[in-house]
Amino acid sequence: LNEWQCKSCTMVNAASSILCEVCERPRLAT
Amino acid sequence: GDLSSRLEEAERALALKQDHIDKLKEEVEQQKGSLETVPVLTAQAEIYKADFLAEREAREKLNQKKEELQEQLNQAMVEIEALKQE
Amino acid sequence: GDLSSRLEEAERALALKQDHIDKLKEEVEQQKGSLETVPVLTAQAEIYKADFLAEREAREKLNQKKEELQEQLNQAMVEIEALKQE
Repeated sequence: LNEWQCKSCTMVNAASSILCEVCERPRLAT
Repeated sequence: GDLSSRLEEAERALALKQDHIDKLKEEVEQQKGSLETVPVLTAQAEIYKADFLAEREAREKLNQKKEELQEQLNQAMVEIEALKQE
Repeated sequence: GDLSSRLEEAERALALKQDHIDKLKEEVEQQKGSLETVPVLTAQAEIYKADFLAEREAREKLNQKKEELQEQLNQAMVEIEALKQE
């Protein structure tokens, strides 16, 4: 689990990112 | 180390999101204030429209009365002419 | 353990705040839509007001004209009576 995909803008972020690098939505945001 | 820096970042992000929420709430309140003028303006337009229609109806009635008077005056002038001839 | 549970909790809190932000943004957009009617209603009220004032002025002028005609007719009727007496 060293990355996660933003549910809103589908950006793939590093696991250490709390917010999406592009749209600044948090990892668990719906 | 990594966890604690992420926790720190998450808490900073929470503060930023809360600021954003506060600003949005303020904007909603300001817009609510402006929205209160909508029913007032609607009522004002309705009142002016009713007054306009009433004035226009009154003017049309008055115009009809004026035409009648003009007609009666024309007839009276003819009668005066006729009487003067006699 | 403790750090990771606190991090998880912070991320859940972030998601909740994001939901709140999304809802507030939607409300702001909806209010913006309603606010667009304010200038339209203002213009409408102004137009009806101008029409009302114009109609009222026209009616007052017409009323004056009617009074004059009424006066002229009264005088003509008097003259007719006088001529008939002769």
